[in-house]
Parts: sequence; C-alpha cells; structure tokens
Amino acid sequence: MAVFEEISPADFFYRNRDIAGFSSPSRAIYSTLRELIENSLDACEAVRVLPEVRITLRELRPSPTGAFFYSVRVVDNGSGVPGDKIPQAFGQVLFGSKFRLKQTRGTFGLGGTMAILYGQITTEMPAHIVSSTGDRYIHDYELMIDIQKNKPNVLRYKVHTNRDGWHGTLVEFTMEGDYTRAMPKVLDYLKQTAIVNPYADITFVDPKGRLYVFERTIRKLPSPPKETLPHPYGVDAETLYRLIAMTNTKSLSAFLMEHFHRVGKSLAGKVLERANLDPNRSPKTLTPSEVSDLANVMRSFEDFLPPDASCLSPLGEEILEAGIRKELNPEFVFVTKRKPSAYSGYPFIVEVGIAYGGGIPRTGDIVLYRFANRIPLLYDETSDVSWKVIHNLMDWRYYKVNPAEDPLAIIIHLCSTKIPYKTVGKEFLSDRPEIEREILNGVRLAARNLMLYLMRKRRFEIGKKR
Amino acid sequence: MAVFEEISPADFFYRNRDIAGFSSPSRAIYSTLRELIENSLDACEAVRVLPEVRITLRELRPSPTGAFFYSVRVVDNGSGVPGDKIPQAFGQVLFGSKFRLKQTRGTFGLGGTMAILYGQITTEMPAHIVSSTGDRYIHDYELMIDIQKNKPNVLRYKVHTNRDGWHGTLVEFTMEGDYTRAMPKVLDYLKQTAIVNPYADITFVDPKGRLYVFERTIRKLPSPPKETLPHPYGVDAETLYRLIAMTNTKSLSAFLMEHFHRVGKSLAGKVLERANLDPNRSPKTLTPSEVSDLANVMRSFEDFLPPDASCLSPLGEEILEAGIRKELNPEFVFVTKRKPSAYSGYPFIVEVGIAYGGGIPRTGDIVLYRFANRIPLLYDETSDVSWKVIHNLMDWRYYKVNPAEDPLAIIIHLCSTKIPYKTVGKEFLSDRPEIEREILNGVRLAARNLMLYLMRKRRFEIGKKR
Ligand SMILES: Nc1ncnc2c1ncn2[C@@H]1O[C@H](COP(=O)(O)OP(=O)(O)OP(=O)(O)O)[C@@H](O)[C@H]1O
Ligand SMILES: Nc1ncnc2c1ncn2[C@@H]1O[C@H](COP(=O)(O)OP(=O)(O)OP(=O)(O)O)[C@@H](O)[C@H]1O
Ligand SMILES: [Mg+2]
Ligand SMILES: [Mg+2]
Repeated sequence: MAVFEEISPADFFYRNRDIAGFSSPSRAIYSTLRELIENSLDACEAVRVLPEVRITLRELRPSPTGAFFYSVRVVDNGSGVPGDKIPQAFGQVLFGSKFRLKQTRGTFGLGGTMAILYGQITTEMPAHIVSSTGDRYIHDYELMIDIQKNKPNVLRYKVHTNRDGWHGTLVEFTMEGDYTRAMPKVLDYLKQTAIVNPYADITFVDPKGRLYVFERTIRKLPSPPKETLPHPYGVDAETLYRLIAMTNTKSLSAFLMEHFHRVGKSLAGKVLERANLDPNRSPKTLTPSEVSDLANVMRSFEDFLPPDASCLSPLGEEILEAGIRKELNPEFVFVTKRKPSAYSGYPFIVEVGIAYGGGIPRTGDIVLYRFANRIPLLYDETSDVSWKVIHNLMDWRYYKVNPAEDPLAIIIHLCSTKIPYKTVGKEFLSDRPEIEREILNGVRLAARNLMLYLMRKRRFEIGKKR
Repeated sequence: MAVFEEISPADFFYRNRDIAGFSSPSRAIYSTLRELIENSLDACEAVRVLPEVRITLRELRPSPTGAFFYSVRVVDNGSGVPGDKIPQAFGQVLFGSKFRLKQTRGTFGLGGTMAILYGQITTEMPAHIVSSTGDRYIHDYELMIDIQKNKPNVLRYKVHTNRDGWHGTLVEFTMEGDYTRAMPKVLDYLKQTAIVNPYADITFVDPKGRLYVFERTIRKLPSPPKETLPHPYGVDAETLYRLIAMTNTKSLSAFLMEHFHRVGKSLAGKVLERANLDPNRSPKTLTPSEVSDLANVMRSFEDFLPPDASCLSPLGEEILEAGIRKELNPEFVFVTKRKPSAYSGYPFIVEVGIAYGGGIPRTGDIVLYRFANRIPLLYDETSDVSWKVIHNLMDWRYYKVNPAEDPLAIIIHLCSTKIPYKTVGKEFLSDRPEIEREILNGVRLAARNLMLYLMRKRRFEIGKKR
C-alpha cells in the first residue's frame, strides 16, 4: 500500500544536496564560500557601501571520511539583517529579500541557508550569526535548522549595544570539507570575482594561514540597479493572474500601464484591441480564457518597447576591458555591451569580450570565461549556453580564426533580473533563445573586430617582409 | 529597505522552471512525457502488473511564440492513486509516495506535478485526472494548482462505479511545446526505455498521427525491490536524530539493530565501543555531541556488511546483454553486474556493458548509453560521472583500445534507493566517490574482456594470413 507523505523544501534539499551544489567535501567548500561571498557583496551594494569581505577558513581536525572539519567565517560591512528576520533569513529555505525584480546575485532564497544546513548535518553544531543594520543594536544568534519543518531553531539570542554604528553581518559555522581539493577553484573564484567587482576589498585566510588580498582598484560603485516592473514581453497567465488579484486599477488599460514596464496608453490600447478586450473593463472581471488570450497576445506582441537598463547593472566596457587586460595581458582586446533585451518578462544585457595573443596560452581551444550578475561560473562549461554558441553556432573560419591554434579567450557576462540558471548550484545557464541570440550576436561582433585586427596585423607583417 | 518574503516550493519551481527541466518548448515536451511515463512504470511495478502505457500527443493549434499547443494524455494499468490523495499527488509539489528507501524511478515528489504546472501556466487550462486502485470507485478530477500556496484547487470531482475492476491512472492536460524539435530525443527515450524495461508494452501516437509500438519481449517482471532500512555506512547526524526521535527501542544496541540494515548484536557492540557509548543507554538520552560522535564512527566504520540487494532491482546480465544485442547488433558484447555497494547509507549496484564492432558506428568517440533506475538519461552526458570515468579516468591504451578509431559503445546502468542526480530534471549523475569507483571498476573489467577478445581476434587473423 503506497504511503503518501509531504516533505519540506529544507528536507528536499537535505535529501538531494547534490542538487544544491553540495555533492562532495571539496565541492561543499566551494559552494559554501561562494554562497556567503555573494550574499555579502549583495548586502554591501544594497546600501551603496564599498564592500569589505573578510573570509577565514580554519582547519579543525580530520573527519572520519578522509576529509576535514573546518570553521568558516565570513564578515562584511553590508546592510546587515533586521534582528527579527535573522532566524528565517539563515534558518529557512525559500526565504529571502531577493525575490524582487532587481539585479542581485542571490535569487533563490536558499544559498546561505543551504551552506548552514550542510554544516549542521556534517558537524551537528549550530551556526553563529551576528548582524546589525547600523541602528542601536547588534543581534547575536546561535541557531540550527529544523530540517523537517523548514524552520529555524534559535538556541541562544543576545543583543549588544552598537556603540560604533557598525553595520554588516558575520556568519560563522563548522562544516566538513576538503580544501586541498577545492583550492584551485576557490582561488580562481576569488580572482575572477575581483575582476568583475573591482570596487570590492576581499581578503581570504586559508587553512594553512596564507593570506590572499584582493584590493579594490576603483573607488566607485556601479550605478545601482532599480527595482522594476515586469516587462510585458513573454509574460505568462500566472503572472497576469497574480497582478489581477492584487491590483487596485479599475480598467484594463490602467492595469497594463500600472503594472508593466514602459507601457503607455497607446501601447496598452493596441494590445487590448488585439486581445479583443474592452480597455475600460475592470481587470477582475476577466475569465480564465480571457486572461489566457491576453497572455498569448502579450507573448507575441512585437512592438513593446525594449526594457530600459535602469534595473540592470552591467559591468560597462571600461571595467570589462580593464579587467581583461589586467588578468590576461593580451595583445588585442575588444569588448561590447549589447542593448537591453528581454526574455519571459525579464530584462537582460549581454556583454562580450574577446582577447587574443599576448599572455593568453595556446590550449588547443578557446578559453571561456563566464559571468552572471558579476558571479564567476567555474563548472560545467560544456553544458552552458555560451559554450554552445562558441562551439556549435559560431562559424570561426568565416572570421579567419582557428580556435584550435589561435591563442584566444572569450569573456561573457550576462546580467538580468533573473538569470536562467539550469541548476540550483548556479553552475551554468540554460539556452533561452533570446539570450542565446544576444550572446551569438555579441560574439560575432567581437569576432569581426578580431578578424579586422588580424588582417591588419598580417598585412603589416607581410609589408615588413618586403 | 529590504523586503523579506517566503515562497512556496511550487512558486520556486514556477519561477525557476529551467531547473526542473522545462527550459524551452521542445524540452518541455520531453520532460512532460518522461515524467508521466516514469510515473506509470513505477505504478505498474508497484502492484506487480505487466505495464501497459498508452501515450497520445495531439497538436491543437499554433502558439503565439512560434511553438504549438498540445493535448497530452498518458494512461496506464498501474496501482492507481487513492481518491483522497489524487489532488495532492498531482497538485502539490514535494508530495508523493516515493520518499521511502526503495528503488523507484520517482524520487523528488515533483515531476508529475511540475508537468501539470507547466501546462497550466502556458495554457491556463485545468488538468484532468482519472484513477482507480481497482476497488469499487473510479475518481475523476479536474484540478489546477494554486502555485503561491502549493495546494491543489479542485474544480470538479466525479465518482464513477468501477464495473470492470479497472485499476490505473489517466492523466490529461494541455501545454505549449515543440514536438518537431523534441522528436528525436522523445523517440530515443522511448526506444531506450523499451530496452531496459522489456516487460513493458508502450504505445505512442504522435501529433502527426503516427503510431509507435514497443511490444514487450518478456512476460516476467523483475523481482520487486523491497523497502529497506538505511545502510549504516555514511549515515549523518540528521538521520540519527530523526530515528532517535521516533524510536521505541530502549537501548543503543537495540536501536542500531532495529533501524539499520544488516546490523547484528556484535556489530552494534563494536560500533558503540568505538563511539565510547554504553550499549544499554536509552537512545533518547544522547547529547548532540554524542550523536555527532556516533555518526562520525558510523561513517568511518569499515566492517559493516555490504548491503544485500533485496531493495534493488538491477537489470541482470541476461536482460542487459539481450537489449544490447537487439539494439546495437555488435560483434562482441560483455556485461557485468557489480556487487552491491553503498554511499551515504544508500545501497546501489552498477551494471556495465561494452559492445564492439558489428552495427556500432565509428563516430570518433565511444558511444555512451546511461541509465539510472531503468530510466534513460539523454542530456548533458559530458557532465555525468560516467563520462568522467570513460574519458578522464580510464586508460584505454593499457587495454589496446583506441576510442577515437574503434567502434565502441559503453552501457552503464546505476540502480539505487537514491540516485544522486545533479539536477531536478534528472539529466546526469553527480560524481559520488563510491559510485565513481564502482563504475570505473566495472568499465575496467569490461575493457579487459574486450582486450582479450581483440587479442584473440587479431591472433586469429594473423594466423589466417599465414
Ligand atoms: N551577509 C548578508 N548580509 C545581509 N543580508 C544577508 C546576508 N546573507 C544573507 N542575507 C539575507 O538572507 C536572505 C537569504 O539568503 P540566502 O543566501 O539563503 O538566499 P538569497 O541570497 O536570497 O538567494 P540565493 O539562494 O540565490 O543565494 C537574503 O535574501 C538576504 O536578505
Ligand atoms: N500514473 C500514476 N499512477 C499511480 N500513482 C501516480 C501516478 N502518477 C503519479 N502518481 C503518484 O503521485 C505522486 C507524485 O508524483 P510526482 O511525479 O509528482 O513525484 P514522484 O514520482 O514521487 O517523484 P519525481 O519527482 O522524482 O517524479 C507519486 O509519488 C505517486 O504516488
Ligand atoms: Mg544568497
Ligand atoms: Mg514522478
């Protein structure tokens, strides 16, 4: 007889922790550090503060499985978390502040909690969280996660007076891991994070006591992404339903103008005409099939205005080129920032850089660097949409480029209010057609510029010979 | 000011449907069909019935995004679902009957619900479910999912008298998809499903009205996997905590013997001695650090008995070889079933087949077929642990095999009470060390047998020349 049960989302990720990126002791170290660092960078940018992130990883003792127990500690000077929200922010899965339509590194509401959960199941020790938003109090928690209920369990809570007006967050817990195996990827992650976040000061003390310092190279934060309305292109019926349920607008025309990005009276009129709906009707009177028709029209309507980029925070060509030159020391660099586009209602911008020669090694293939919302992606590159573009969709011979012989690197940064990660561990991007097209066009433009450079170079060298 | 929210698991997978395998209209067709077929095969095996699964995909009309709207319908003669459980089984994410320690295709409690959710958000139409467990009633539901609450919304419920004692389930709903793009993978999936489930009758009517029939080639079900106790090797403290919370045993010794697989009095005694715990203590008196010590000892204890395979249902060498010969028509086949092993408390068995020559094409690389719990895995092979073993860990030259030139296929089947999928879409397996080791040893044994065959063959051909 079948036994039916329901499980909490924390229990789901406990049972399937491979899915969240915690598949082995070395991968757990990488995933833990990246989740905490990304939380810290988000928190600093949220309050327009130049980030200072201090990471310490201390080896405690060997673990029974041939790995080690570590103490992880990450401190930042960011927004902090309100005292009453700390238990859920860190002790409940699918709880967070980043479900809004704004570009942030975090998006699922589970990364930080997952790291703490993994630490808990491998060491049975509580997590220590200290945080203040800069007001009069510093909140000091010791907590564990009730995995079956997906609820925090506060073991101890102290409040300190905040004499210096400190703001920020300290997260500290023990976990089993394998830093020796994880080290190359961890250092790679820190290095590439520094490239695309040049305004951040990051320090890392590793288990051997070695200190790594990534000093900021610019003192200016990028312009902050603003929260935005959903873009009408690609909206589905569920989104429409939710907006209709909570709207105060009294007419369909006002409904479209109020709740969608860059929809004015005349555009709203055209959309409603095509959907055969009276612009003056109250949105709450629509039947399910009328909602479905409206969604279908909006998904095929070609004349919406492209999103403006105010909800996005691209690197910009200057920062991207400077980072490429500093790290790769190439002979030739070309960078391009594509115009804003949208998929399924989410605005996005693709930035592409191409680098040739100089310090770039000949590896027999193009070296691919991938970034999403300023996060370096270091795993599963062959499953990523960028890989597909470069290896399956680009015709390099047309550009007189031979990927097997030329020393070539391609850098791709995607920023969006929702990055279409294929995995919970944020390892690679799914091949959404609109995004694939933008990456392809960006790489083609970059390839064309490389081709012109190489032609001039070869002509020059031929000229020299004569 | 940060706005904190919590979202339901249905909402999580709605917002991140790429993660569940619904990343494009063509992928959605594949994911929907596979999730429903796997549910049907599980349901038939659960009541020891030779499976009959009828799949119909009808094209309704074009969709606004250049894809199409389809009606999907899957009928089986399996266990059926109890009437009062149908709404949650199909309308709630993380609800199901496969959270037990028994080999089943389903494991997450969300595949079927996700398919219905995707149909709902693309067509705004309800799903139609008809099911009976073979008793006096047939339950007939029309339902939708309240995504924000993760709860089913029953629109209509009828009960019919079950005159013929029918048992089984019919699932029917509309969705947007792209069958033309999905077709090669869908047909591949059906073909490979038929290979590793030769006792199943599967028919598929595609949108063009073409009928595909996969007749059963054997009339005998594999011996049914039994539900099992967790294997003690690799158990973590959270598992111990839950068992302690619900145990009725009065001593630690009885606790270990009662709740773990193949633990007898003397083994329990050795484990407790090493953990410095009195075997007569009540389990509920353990402190957190004692639970942690016990987990650590159990995770490093080398002398647990290997799991018996009663909770597993491998293909068996006969079925695996027959399937390989029928499909690939090779000159040489070798198959091996490894002994049961365990990772993190979950028993597993690896089965490896190698096929050479004959009908196997020379593709410049080894053709890899992957299966997990009798499910074909058709995506992301380069991220899979089997790919890593074959391409990074195997030294083929040692076996006088040249993967780039020899016509070679490798077939790997992993069965376990928990398959370590790296993704919710069940695309590829994570590289758990114990599983990687078993696959590597199986492939080595297969390669050694191929080497002996090729040596005899070449000696024979050299002999013929003289
Ligand atoms: N260092 C920090 N400073 C300020 N707030 C934080 C910090 N770390 C976590 N938070 C808060 O806790 C919430 C939950 O964090 P968590 O990492 O679990 O999810 P997320 O960052 O929202 O999404 P993701 O799973 O994609 O990382 C965040 O949304 C944020 O509000
Ligand atoms: N055709 C069917 N016959 C009988 N029971 C079914 C059928 N389809 C679904 N169910 C029941 O509904 C539950 C939920 O199905 P769902 O596919 O959402 O999750 P699952 O199969 O348990 O796990 P997974 O997400 O890995 O597929 C199943 O556990 C099963 O009990
Ligand atoms: Mg986070
Ligand atoms: Mg299922």
